[in-house]
Amino acid sequence: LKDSQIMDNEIKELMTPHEKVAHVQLNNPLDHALLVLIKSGYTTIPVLDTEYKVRGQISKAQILDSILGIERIEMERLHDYKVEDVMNGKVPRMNKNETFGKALMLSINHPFVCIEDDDGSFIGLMTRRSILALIHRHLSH
Amino acid sequence: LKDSQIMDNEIKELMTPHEKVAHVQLNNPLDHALLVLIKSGYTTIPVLDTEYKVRGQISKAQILDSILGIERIEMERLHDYKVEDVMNGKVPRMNKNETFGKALMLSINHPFVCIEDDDGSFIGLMTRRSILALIHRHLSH
Ligand SMILES: Nc1ncnc2c1ncn2[C@@H]1O[C@@H]2COP(=O)(O)O[C@H]3[C@@H](O)[C@H](n4cnc5c(N)ncnc54)O[C@@H]3COP(=O)(O)O[C@H]2[C@H]1O
Ligand SMILES: Nc1ncnc2c1ncn2[C@@H]1O[C@@H]2COP(=O)(O)O[C@H]3[C@@H](O)[C@H](n4cnc5c(N)ncnc54)O[C@@H]3COP(=O)(O)O[C@H]2[C@H]1O
Repeated sequence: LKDSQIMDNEIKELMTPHEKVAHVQLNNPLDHALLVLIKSGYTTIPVLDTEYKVRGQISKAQILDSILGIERIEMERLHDYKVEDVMNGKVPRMNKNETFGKALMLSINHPFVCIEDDDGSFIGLMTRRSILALIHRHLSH
Repeated sequence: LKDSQIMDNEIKELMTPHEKVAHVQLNNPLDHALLVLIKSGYTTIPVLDTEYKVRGQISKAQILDSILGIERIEMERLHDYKVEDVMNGKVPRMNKNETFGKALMLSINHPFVCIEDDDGSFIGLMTRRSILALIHRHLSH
């Protein structure tokens, strides 16, 4: 199965381009982040800084866990927290020129991988869905 | 890449067996389901009936969306709803004797697929992670 054809795939062609990726900024209040997450329908989305660099990822579960301590989730308390207070700073990332093999390896344990340009800026998202769809296309020919 | 070796993989060997799968029952109250979801750490889990047949799937987002209508999420209202009132009745499923190719195809659009026995009872979960890990093992040899 050492098929160079599948491994030669361009990361840039498979990824979801950054303009189609729902994301939030480090210093956004949590009520804004929860709204973006609910509207987008995604479980987890990337967190960027003002220079468009990836700084982490945040999920609905993280926002709710952070304030679930009391019986009621008080929506007005959400506004007092920031994304950076709650987000997960570890997020899988790779450079656009790296191999498909690396994207496949990272996707084993991560639903998405952030793709970066040479200057480190965020250019897109490599999802498990696009990797699986490519492999299925190859295997069925 | 038409590699029969990868396609011949036994579904039963790759899947997470049912005793390791976090799940809830149709008639469980929603506060119980939310607790199981938060404790398990999973985004979405299967819903079974009393005969151990898969009836749907439920996520934290669905439980919260169902009562987010008012400003505060009132935990005491969660007890009045049942899993079957909120769950998603469509869940990807396949029989244990079907091919790995079918599991791969279903995993393109679904994070997991429920594996059923010949009598329709739930025997395990095929996750994207185990499919990706297998493909990575094949591609790197
Ligand atoms: N609106 C929609 N339309 C069609 N299918 C949908 C969908 N929302 C979710 N799905 C399906 O459910 C899978 C899991 O979504 P989830 O939001 O948990 O997990 C997602 C989400 O956390 C993130 N993601 C994907 N696309 C994104 C985007 N445009 N912006 C921000 N985050 C994204 O990457 C994870 C993996 O995405 P992937 O596509 O592999 O896998 C997706 C996709 O197969
Ligand atoms: N406790 C943990 N330990 C290690 N890694 C973890 C983990 N929780 C989540 N992950 C990682 O995050 C991915 C997405 O998890 P999620 O809960 O959104 O989505 C999960 C969850 O909805 C469901 N799932 C997986 N295992 C389950 C289980 N034992 N019981 C119930 N549902 C399960 O299948 C989806 C896909 O699972 P998959 O393993 O492909 O992909 C998992 C796995 O790579």
